[in-house]
Amino acid sequence: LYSKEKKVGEGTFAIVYLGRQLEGTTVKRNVAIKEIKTSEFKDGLDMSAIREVKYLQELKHVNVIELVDIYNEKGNLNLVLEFLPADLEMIIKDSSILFTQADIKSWLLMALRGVHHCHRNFILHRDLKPNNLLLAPDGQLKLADFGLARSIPSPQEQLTSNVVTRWYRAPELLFGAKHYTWAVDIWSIGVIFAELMLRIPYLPGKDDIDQIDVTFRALGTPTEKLWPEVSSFPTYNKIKMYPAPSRDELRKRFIAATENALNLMSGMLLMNPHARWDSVKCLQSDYFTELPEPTEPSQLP
Amino acid sequence: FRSSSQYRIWSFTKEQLKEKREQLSSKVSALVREKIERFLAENNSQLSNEEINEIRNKAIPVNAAEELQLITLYAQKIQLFGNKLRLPTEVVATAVCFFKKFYLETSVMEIHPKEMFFTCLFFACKSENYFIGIDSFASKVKKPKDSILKHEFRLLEGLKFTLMNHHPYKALHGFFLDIQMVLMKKVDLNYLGKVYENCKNMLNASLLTETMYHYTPPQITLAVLLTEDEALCLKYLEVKFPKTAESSNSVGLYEKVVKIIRECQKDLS
Amino acid sequence: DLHKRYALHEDKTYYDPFIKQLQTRKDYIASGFEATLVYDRMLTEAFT
Repeated sequence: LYSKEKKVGEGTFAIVYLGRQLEGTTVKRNVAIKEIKTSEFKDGLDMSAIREVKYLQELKHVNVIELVDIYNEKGNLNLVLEFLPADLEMIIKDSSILFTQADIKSWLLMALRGVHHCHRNFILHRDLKPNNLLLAPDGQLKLADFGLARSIPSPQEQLTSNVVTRWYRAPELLFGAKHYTWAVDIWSIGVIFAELMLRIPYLPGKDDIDQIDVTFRALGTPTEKLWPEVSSFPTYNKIKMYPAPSRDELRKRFIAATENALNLMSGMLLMNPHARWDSVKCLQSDYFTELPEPTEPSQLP
Repeated sequence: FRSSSQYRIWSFTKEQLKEKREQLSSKVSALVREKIERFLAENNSQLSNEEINEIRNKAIPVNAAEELQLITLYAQKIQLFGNKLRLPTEVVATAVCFFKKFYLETSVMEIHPKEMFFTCLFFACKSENYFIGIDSFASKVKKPKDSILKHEFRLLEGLKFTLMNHHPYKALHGFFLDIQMVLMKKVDLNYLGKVYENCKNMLNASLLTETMYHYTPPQITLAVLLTEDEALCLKYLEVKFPKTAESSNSVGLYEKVVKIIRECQKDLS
Repeated sequence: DLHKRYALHEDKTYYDPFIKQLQTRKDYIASGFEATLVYDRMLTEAFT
């Protein structure tokens, strides 16, 4: 049913091929085939493969990558995914690609819809970043790479804080929280929003320690008043205190952003995870109903 | 739930499930008989008449009902062993579901349930984010690593690559909360706590029945609640789904729900 | 879902001793844990 045409990527546990879905001798569409190397993981089938299979089988949404099929070939697990030729990181980094505020709004809207769909199914993505937001030929943005995803845990379960790529990691993760929530995904989207507006990474820490400093220097160190019990984190006492940026400072940094855009970004980047906006509040933000309208996906760069 | 793989792929009517089991059993029984005949033909000169008769009399493939008995027995053993290992409730439930689903697609005559026992437990741990390294797991269950890992892939295929399970425990917790609000001040909370615990034990037992294929998790939960305290359950449902003027001449939601959960209760018992 | 079959009582009046005691733990509060998130999930599962 599928042919592997060209290797397009390789990681520790998987090789990705560009392939084609066949119907008899007629080519139906391009697909990406992720071949999981089953022998590389000493504990049997790799956890990230299990997660991708588990969650993508349950999530069907225009803004979540489609798992087309799964098959076994010579003892290797092959995930057939829809082919998505570009990602947001490529778009941001390529200075020859010009995009507008309407384009940013469109991408953000699609990303938030995908995240909302995950969250209403009680699934955390835990690795949102520009190169995991893939772009289809029709312009639709899709959440991809569910290798770190998991269901929202039972209350007594402890989670690892070693999730999300460093620059997109929420402050509670930086502090080592073990009972975090969907708020970590919203933080990541907030950082991506900032990056879309700036076209450079917004909070690029050099290492895990530096990430805390970079984050608080940009957004202010959280206090007990703003974030109850934040001082209970063991690493809290070792951090420097920075003031939160004023609205004026944010306006100067994000020159082209409207007030509603800044409100939304600030809501997604609230330090206190209790106060941070959820996906519904983000989607209902005035930002999405003010001009300019979000670009039609088919018209996006 | 309607978009979940549990509904789309693992829900059956009773007739569909029976037919599925019988078809599998029949197909594999035919293969087993073929193998036996081939064996007898190839070894005719080496076997005595007595031995040939013994084989013909005793090497009989198990039928669908017997297979189900064996599967249920081993599913129960998985529960007991999982509890002995102090695995979380949902991990044990997932292991049981994996095991049962696997044997809807594969006959016990093709792979002995003993072979899949620890594989299902280990894989359930991984799937439910309760990761135990293979070395540690193998040492706890006192089995060689290879014996646990060798069928992992086959298990995944047998599960049709669907790993999400909706167990009835969360639904029980949900009803525990909703009953408090709906029947506010009419139910003693300590008593409700005891009902919750008893229902949870019944839900553990329900995993060994066929109800997981025929009913949704909340329906199973309500059936168990009906068994535990019929008056409480019916009172809750009456208040929850009151008769309206529109429904006075037709079957209301209350009647529909009660009908389904009584059927489920009967199947559970 | 416009017609949820349950109403989530955000004023924390549910009797749920286990969740209530978690709510008071500093590590839970600091992480962002909220009892209403748990209740919402369980109620969703009950009415799915």
